[in-house]
Amino acid sequence: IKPLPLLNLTAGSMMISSEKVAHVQLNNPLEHALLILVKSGYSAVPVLDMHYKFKGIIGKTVILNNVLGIERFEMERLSDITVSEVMNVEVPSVKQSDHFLTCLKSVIDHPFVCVVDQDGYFDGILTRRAILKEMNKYIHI
Amino acid sequence: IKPLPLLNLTAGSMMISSEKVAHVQLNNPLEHALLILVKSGYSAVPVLDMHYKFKGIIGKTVILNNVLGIERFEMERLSDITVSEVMNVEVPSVKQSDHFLTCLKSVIDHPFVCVVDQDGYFDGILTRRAILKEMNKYIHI
Ligand SMILES: Nc1ncnc2c1ncn2[C@@H]1O[C@@H]2COP(=O)(O)O[C@H]3[C@@H](O)[C@H](n4cnc5c(N)ncnc54)O[C@@H]3COP(=O)(O)O[C@H]2[C@H]1O
Ligand SMILES: Nc1ncnc2c1ncn2[C@@H]1O[C@@H]2COP(=O)(O)O[C@H]3[C@@H](O)[C@H](n4cnc5c(N)ncnc54)O[C@@H]3COP(=O)(O)O[C@H]2[C@H]1O
Repeated sequence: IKPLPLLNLTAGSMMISSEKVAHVQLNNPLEHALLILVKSGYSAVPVLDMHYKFKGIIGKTVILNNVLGIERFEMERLSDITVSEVMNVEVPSVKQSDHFLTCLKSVIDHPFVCVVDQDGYFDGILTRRAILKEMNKYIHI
Repeated sequence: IKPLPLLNLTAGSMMISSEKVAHVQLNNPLEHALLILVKSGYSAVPVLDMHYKFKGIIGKTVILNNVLGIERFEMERLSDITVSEVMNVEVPSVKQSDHFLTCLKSVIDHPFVCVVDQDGYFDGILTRRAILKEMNKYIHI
């Protein structure tokens, strides 16, 4: 095991860059967000504003929670609620220059975190899979 | 970094044991499965048969894919389809005695894997979070 090369990896070198990341916009109705999620196959994706600043995360869980009525899932309500009303804003983010340990800690409780620059612009996402792949490379004896 | 203690960890010591794992049964209708998923908050859970043998995994993605019609999500169809008809059966599993490296490799492409005994009985699940927490403990300098 050679620890130093692993620990010097940065978020920027491990992230999926923004053009490859499925996302939704702040003012999209949940109906549009759920279609994006089902078609992309992802359980949750970043929410950006019209300037591509990172604003939060929206997922199938919170969307379905919001339409679960007493008797049935009231899917018609999806066009009446916007992403900004229900998205999760308490989401940690990292910078491209952050090193491996910071990145590892950030994904312990989150399947992915967003990589943002100092002005809050969205650079990409750092996934648990990327972290686990690097560990697998370096931990081999 | 002390590699040996980390590499000697077994799936059994890191798993969430079966009584704490939300799951559904093979013959449940998708309507029941989706309710379990939304109420537990999990995006996917194991599918067991009536003898508690591990059979597959069911998640919100595949359920929603199955009811997405041309015009809308046809939620009424959820009571007509059973879990066994749509679940994902190509899911790796590990044994309680498997060591850390085997466990790490198994979660690179899967948020969780099931821990089963030699007869296929369900012992628990091994999550990416459990693996990442151990790495975080041992990788500290
Ligand atoms: N189309 C696909 N092809 C191959 N494998 C797939 C896949 N979709 C999902 N997976 C596998 O399932 C894991 C969980 O995906 P999930 O959508 O729940 O959770 C994902 C999703 O919420 C988000 N994510 C990943 N890639 C994304 C992208 N290109 N755009 C938007 N969000 C993404 O990051 C989370 C963690 O991703 P991670 O890669 O660690 O882990 C992924 C990956 O191992
Ligand atoms: N109620 C809760 N409290 C705190 N944190 C929560 C949570 N629900 C989800 N999370 C966080 O979100 C991650 C992804 O959850 P997800 O449901 O997509 O994906 C989960 C879910 O499909 C399954 N899973 C985890 N615990 C489970 C359980 N007790 N029963 C059934 N399935 C479980 O394993 C996957 C990976 O779990 P992991 O712990 O690595 O990663 C979890 C965890 O970090």
